[in-house]
Amino acid sequence: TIGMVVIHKTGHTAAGTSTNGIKFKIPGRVGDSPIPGAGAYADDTAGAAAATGDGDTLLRFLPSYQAVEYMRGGDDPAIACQKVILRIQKYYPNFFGAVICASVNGSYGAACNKLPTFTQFSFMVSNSLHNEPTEKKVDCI
Amino acid sequence: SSPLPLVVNTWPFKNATEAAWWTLLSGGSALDAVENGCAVCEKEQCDGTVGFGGSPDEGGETTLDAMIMDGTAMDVGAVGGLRRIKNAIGVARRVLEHTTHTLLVGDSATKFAESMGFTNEDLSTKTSRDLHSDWLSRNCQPNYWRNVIPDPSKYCGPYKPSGFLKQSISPHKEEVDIHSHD
Repeated sequence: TIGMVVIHKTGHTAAGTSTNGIKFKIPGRVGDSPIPGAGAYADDTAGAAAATGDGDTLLRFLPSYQAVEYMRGGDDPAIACQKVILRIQKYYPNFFGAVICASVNGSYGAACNKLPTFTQFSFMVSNSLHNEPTEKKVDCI
Repeated sequence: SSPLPLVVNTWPFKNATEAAWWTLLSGGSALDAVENGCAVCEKEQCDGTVGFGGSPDEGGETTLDAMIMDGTAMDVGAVGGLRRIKNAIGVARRVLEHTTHTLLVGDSATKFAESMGFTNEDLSTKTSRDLHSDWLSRNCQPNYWRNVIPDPSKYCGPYKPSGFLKQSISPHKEEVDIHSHD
């Protein structure tokens, strides 16, 4: 699955996802990716976010919408992402998931839920401070 | 200096980031960047979790989900369970631009895509067929059924309701596969 958030130099935001879902799903099953607020969300007045992982769990919590709302409330993107993960963790401590967050001012962050087989999450960033797309890693919480 | 514009995407899919970035530098909009970035992953079948030829369902078919959101107009286009069309994010963009709906699903989404000029083609590959054959040979493990007969932890379907609901202590029974995600 890819989830992507873009902040244009004019401040316009966009977000998107594309996936073939989870392996061996029951035909007809749809995860979080095509659901606004779950797989991704964008709002010029705050920022944008996207989620990845177990879509059946993620879409119950609208993590991308929630992250954008945390940023609207003043949270740094990294903190907004972490708060979203912690909310889900309360109900599903073993869920597989990660969130990327970007605010309209160009700051960004990510967070993931720590599992024995998933301790770090990799994501890509490109902005005017880097010459090329840069891989970033975040330790899961 | 301002860090804008900015592109961030999940997982280390560098070519997707690059495509989005160059779209912005070429004068494209934020929506153009998202569409082009995700489309690169669909073509490259990033990680086997994006695009055709990955994550077959129980029947062995690959179906696609995609969504694109304009944070200026709060407008969204999305497709779910899209069959036989490779460029799911492109179809989602057409839903956004050419309809007042938000989400189209299944065969009807395919018909919509065809009407928008997308090609109807098989999404399966040798890789997806092998994945499915291997899953069948492992008695359809893992799967996502519960409270059905025959016992889904041991046997393939077809399944029927078991007549009783067993309370699940943990809803996540299987090992996490980081190459199987939404």
